[in-house]
Amino acid sequence: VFSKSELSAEVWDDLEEMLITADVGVSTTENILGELRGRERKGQIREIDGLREGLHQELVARLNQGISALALDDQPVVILVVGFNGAGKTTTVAKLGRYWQQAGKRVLLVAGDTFRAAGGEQLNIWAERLGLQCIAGQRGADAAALLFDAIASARARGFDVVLVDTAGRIHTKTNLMDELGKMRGIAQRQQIEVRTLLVLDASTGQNGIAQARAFRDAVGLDGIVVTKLDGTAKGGVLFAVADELGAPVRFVGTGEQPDDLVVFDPEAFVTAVLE
Amino acid sequence: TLSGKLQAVFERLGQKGKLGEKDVEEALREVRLALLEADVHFRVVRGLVDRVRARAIGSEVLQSLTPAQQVIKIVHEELVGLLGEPGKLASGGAPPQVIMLVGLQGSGKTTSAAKLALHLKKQGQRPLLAAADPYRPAAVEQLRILGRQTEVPVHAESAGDPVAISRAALQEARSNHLSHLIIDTAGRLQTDNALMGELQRIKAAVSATEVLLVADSTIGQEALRVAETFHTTVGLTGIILTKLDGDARGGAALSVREVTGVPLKFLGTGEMLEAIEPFYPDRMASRILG
Ligand SMILES: Nc1nc2c(ncn2[C@@H]2O[C@H](COP(=O)(O)OP(=O)(O)OP(=O)(O)O)[C@@H](O)[C@H]2O)c(=O)[nH]1
Ligand SMILES: Nc1nc2c(ncn2[C@@H]2O[C@H](COP(=O)(O)OP(=O)(O)OP(=O)(O)O)[C@@H](O)[C@H]2O)c(=O)[nH]1
Ligand SMILES: [Mg+2]
Ligand SMILES: [Mg+2]
Repeated sequence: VFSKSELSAEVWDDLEEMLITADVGVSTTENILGELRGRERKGQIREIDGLREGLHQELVARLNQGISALALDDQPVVILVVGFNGAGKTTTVAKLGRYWQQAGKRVLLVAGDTFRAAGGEQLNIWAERLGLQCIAGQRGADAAALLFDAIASARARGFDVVLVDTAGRIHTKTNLMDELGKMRGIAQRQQIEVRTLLVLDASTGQNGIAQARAFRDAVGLDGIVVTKLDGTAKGGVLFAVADELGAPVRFVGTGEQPDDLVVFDPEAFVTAVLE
Repeated sequence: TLSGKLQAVFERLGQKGKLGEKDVEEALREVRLALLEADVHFRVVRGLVDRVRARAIGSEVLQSLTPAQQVIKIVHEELVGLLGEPGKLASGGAPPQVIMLVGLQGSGKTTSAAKLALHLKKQGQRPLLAAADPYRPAAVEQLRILGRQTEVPVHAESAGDPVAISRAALQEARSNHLSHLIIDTAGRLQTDNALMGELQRIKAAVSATEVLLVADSTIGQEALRVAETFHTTVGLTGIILTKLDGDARGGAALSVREVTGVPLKFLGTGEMLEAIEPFYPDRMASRILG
């Protein structure tokens, strides 16, 4: 789009196609383009480079809402890692465990997926490979009870961060969302700080907004980890999610290995969307 | 809903007298919006709206007492036409039928492999599952557990090359006179040339009669490019769309169908192994329209 030499009607059409095919969504795209057209009419944007810069600014601004540190000062703090089936939670828990351990924290992993076949085994293998402590339960065990025990253990053994992997779930299933609320309640009643990270697959379409909203309503939302950004999907649904829920994106998953995790950089993310 | 929005559009337009071609354009804007919000690919939507426009500017809509309903009817018919007839699993030829499940990471391949095996078993068939994902931690164990749950044998090895594993599984299926071999492969990006090459080699090694793309129904615009690449690189014979027990509209079904021409064969509708259903184009069209 930006290789064109002048601001024609065609450029606006190409821009709309670029944003929509990046999963930015129709209404967010229309809001953004509306903003930019207004600026062009006022003469604030006159040529293609100005348009690109203006668009870049608009997109970054939407991602920078609600940015605050993911406070990890309490000891221990429980981090619930939640999200849709197959989004990348278990792999992300392993990556975060390694990340915080390298940052000097004492990390305890909790294999809170007691539902899916090999849910616990999958995290256990990562823990072994990374030299991380992991608490697991039997398949079919109550995940909330497992968390209760893990908290007691974390306190007794002086862990800073308790990273809890949870079973994948569809946000329209009320009983499953209630289970997450119950897990958070258990930690809070133990006077433990709880943070919730939502894991969102970068290739998710407009359903990502409903997902984020439902998880936030059930168990709070202190941050988002967007995974599989090493694929061709641009993750454009994040703009609507950030806009509507003010939830900051914290990390990005860039592959299937434990070190394929980077801290979210809005500038780099927007540059990639506009490529 | 779309029909509600179209009612509102035509009520407002109808108040000024007879409807004209320009008025249809406003209705088409709502149709386009609905399809894009349902994650149908931008270019597929353009083609669809053009086809709807060609039909909607006739008397079918302009002289109808219920123009909104007429537009919905036309859109629904176009969607059903594009979604096509549900496909069946390949049959005929010397057993075993070899089915490969392929797709992006986390789309539901391993779960769908077990579901397909159970589905076949209930039809009196004798399937074998092959755990050809040696990369993901506990992937083999995951399929082993699902095999035990469904009482379907699983060919699993402690380590190794997916091509060799698949070949050995075929050998086992043949010597046990089994009807179907279902190969669960590792999730992969369609841009990973090495791993896409691996799929080509597995397919050739076992002469697969079915290659099913397992796609998450919540996938957005990228569904088009992903399906296209899997199809041109490996050759697909069918699609399984998963996680339809959620509230994603599933517009990816249209994009995938449009770009590959490959039939939708099954729908995944839950985490339980019984949660697999045949695909009904009529129901899918209604779901996408929202
Ligand atoms: N390419 C890529 N693959 C990823 C990334 N994160 C996770 N994956 C892969 O996605 C697949 C699913 O990951 P999991 O960690 O099992 O996902 P999950 O959310 O725990 O899945 P459920 O517990 O079954 O809901 C695996 O094949 C992972 O290797 C990423 O950032 N990039
Ligand atoms: N609700 C629901 N969940 C599903 C469905 N199909 C699969 N899942 C879940 O989606 C998650 C991922 O499923 P897997 O079968 O592990 O996916 P996969 O494609 O084999 O993943 P990789 O091997 O890592 O690429 C699991 O939590 C499954 O239980 C479905 O139809 N509905
Ligand atoms: Mg998991
Ligand atoms: Mg798998």
